[in-house]
Amino acid sequence: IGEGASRDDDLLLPYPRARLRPAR
Amino acid sequence: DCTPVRTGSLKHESWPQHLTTPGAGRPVVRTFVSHFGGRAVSGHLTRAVAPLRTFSVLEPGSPGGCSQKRRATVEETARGPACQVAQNGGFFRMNTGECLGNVGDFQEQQSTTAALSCRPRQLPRRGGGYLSEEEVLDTENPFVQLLSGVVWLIRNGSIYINESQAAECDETQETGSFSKFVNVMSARTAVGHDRDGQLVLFHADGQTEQRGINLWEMAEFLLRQDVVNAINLDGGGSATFVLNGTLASYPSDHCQDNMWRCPRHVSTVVCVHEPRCQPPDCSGHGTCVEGHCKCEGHFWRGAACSELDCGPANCSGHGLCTEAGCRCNTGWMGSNCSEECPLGWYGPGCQRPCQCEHHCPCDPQTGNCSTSQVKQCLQPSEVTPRAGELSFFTRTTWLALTLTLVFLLLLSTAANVYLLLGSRAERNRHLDGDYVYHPLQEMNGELLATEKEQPGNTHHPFKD
Repeated sequence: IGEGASRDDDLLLPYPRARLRPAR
Repeated sequence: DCTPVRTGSLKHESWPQHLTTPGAGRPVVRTFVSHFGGRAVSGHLTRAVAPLRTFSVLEPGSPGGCSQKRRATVEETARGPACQVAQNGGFFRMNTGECLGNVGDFQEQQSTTAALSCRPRQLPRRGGGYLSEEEVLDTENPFVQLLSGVVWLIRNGSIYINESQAAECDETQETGSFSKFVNVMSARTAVGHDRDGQLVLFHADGQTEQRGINLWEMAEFLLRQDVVNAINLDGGGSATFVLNGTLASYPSDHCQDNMWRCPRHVSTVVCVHEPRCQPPDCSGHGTCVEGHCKCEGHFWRGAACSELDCGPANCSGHGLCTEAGCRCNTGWMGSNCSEECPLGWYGPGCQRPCQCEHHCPCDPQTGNCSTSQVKQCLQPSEVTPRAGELSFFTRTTWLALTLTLVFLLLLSTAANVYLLLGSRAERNRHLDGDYVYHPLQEMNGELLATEKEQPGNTHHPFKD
């Protein structure tokens, strides 16, 4: 349909973007 | 690992998959518009049978997409494997595209740095649940498909959201973002299974803080649909539902032209497809038809066409079963390698004539002319001439016999001709010349008057 890329503007993230969670 | 979960140390749940008759495997897709807290929300609920054959976690775009940290729309990823139903799958790093958790056909460990923290849900051969660290790092693990989610919505038939939050440890609690993630309304997706062991996919349209549902509402909805275990997958702008390769939901991300909405380029995709075979290529010796391998040739057998079967005799112990049948050891032949080479032949398939003098047979395996094994093989001197004599004698005898018979035949022919001619001449003699009249005589021998008078009446033997 060639709608093109989305703006990724509806973000629903479980973790704050800033912090990488260490693998436990 | 922060607080003991309600069920003690057990970190997973298992449930037998729904086994179905071949061909009945098409997924059932239901569309709903339901009210949550007075808000109308639309979405889809999909049930799939035999998930080991009909469900796959796909890497973005095509296999290998995760290691390349690729992202693609669900439609693009779902096209290759001809997914009947597809949804966005696991969480991923927005800035790098790195997949979180393991993905794809789980042959070997992908980068699972965030796997544990993203609470991956697996679909091992046995069941599903949370991964423990040792399971994630296990090089040979029982998982066929692996997918990462965040928040175990329903565990063993009960809502498990509080326990999941508690298991996220306190650093998550500090930021409060995790609690917002649980309670905000938005577009949502989830994966789980129902009491019949069918795989369940859930999708609801929405937009963060404006439309859609929170995790509690989603868990309640799924419980009412008889779901026993379920985990929450990526939502918000990632939530996408694709039916038969075409977008069938309303994504919340805006396009570059923000008049319109565009589906997001996501990472992994969950896909329900025609039943696959195990392995999909039927070990290279068959074709997959509705999830079952149809083996090629006469000798490949088994569910995966990976076993050779040459029948109960199994080549009689004198050969190897191959895809073309029994390949006999040297010295043996026949469809079951049960026949030894005929006298005078040896080797693979008994194709080689013995090379022994005097036509002696040889060892069927090696071709050695050890006459010790051959009783009837005679010595050269007495044999050849005698055999020659025999043949000579035979030849002479036949010749003599034939000539004699021919001679006798000629003799008898000559005799017959002679006799034939002789008799004919005799008859002619009697039949040529004058006719002589012989009046009939009285029976008593009295001569008739006429006869007494006849002159020169010679007595003829013939009585007419």
